Amino acid sequence: CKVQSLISYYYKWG
Amino acid sequence: MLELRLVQGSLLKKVLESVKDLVTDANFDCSATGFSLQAMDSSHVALVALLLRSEGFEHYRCDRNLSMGMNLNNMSKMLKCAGNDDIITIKADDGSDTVTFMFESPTQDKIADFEMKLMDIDSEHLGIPEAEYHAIVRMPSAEFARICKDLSSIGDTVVISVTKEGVKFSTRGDIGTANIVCRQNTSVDKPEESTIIEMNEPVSLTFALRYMNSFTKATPLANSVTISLSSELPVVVEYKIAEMGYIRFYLAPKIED
Repeated sequence: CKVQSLISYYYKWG
Repeated sequence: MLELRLVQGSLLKKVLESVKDLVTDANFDCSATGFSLQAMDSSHVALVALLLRSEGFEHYRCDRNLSMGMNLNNMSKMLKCAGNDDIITIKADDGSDTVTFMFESPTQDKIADFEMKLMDIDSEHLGIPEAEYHAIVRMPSAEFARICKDLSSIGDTVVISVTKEGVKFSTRGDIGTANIVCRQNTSVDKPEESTIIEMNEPVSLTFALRYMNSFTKATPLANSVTISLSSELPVVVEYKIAEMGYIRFYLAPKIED
């Protein structure tokens, strides 16, 4: 199993 | 100039205890909306989002948007010096590199101020759009904490599955397996003790129990917890902070290689 970074689910801002 | 007076100072103490093990340093953002924080853990798989709305403070002055970088361990050390019944006021001047926490006892016979150094933190804010979830489970927060603690003595991961039968928490480890099923239960007198399952589609996801256990440190903030699950999204574990806002934890699921 692997876990993807939250950055791959959401978008960066600021 | 920033001045935020929180009559129920224990709320801030509890907030700090629930995030300080997940995140080391974080920017607290202050705006007309409220006092907020968004921070990821060092591995970027878990995120905490806090909002304490301005209306929840007895006095809320924030002349301009301000971001204050704090070491949460140090902040926790300072807030531990406040009594549980104390009123806490957070003060900062524009451009200052310190923040002051003022603690007043309810009878006003003891007033303390603690000044803490601020720090520059490069933080990445994530935009988290509103989403439709396949299933939303609301259950007593203490029950959820108990389940996470119990399962972590057996295994490292939890599979959370929602079907029309209920919500199932499963783990597996060297010594064996464990399954805990909670069924919908709205017949109890106290709504905060009920378990409510809204399911649009069955969903099953796997998460690291280490993070789930860390999230349950927020249990003293709310009687209920809401767990929102969707097969393509991180889980959201939300504790509502009465009349003030929320603390939400996001955790990326484990997926097949």
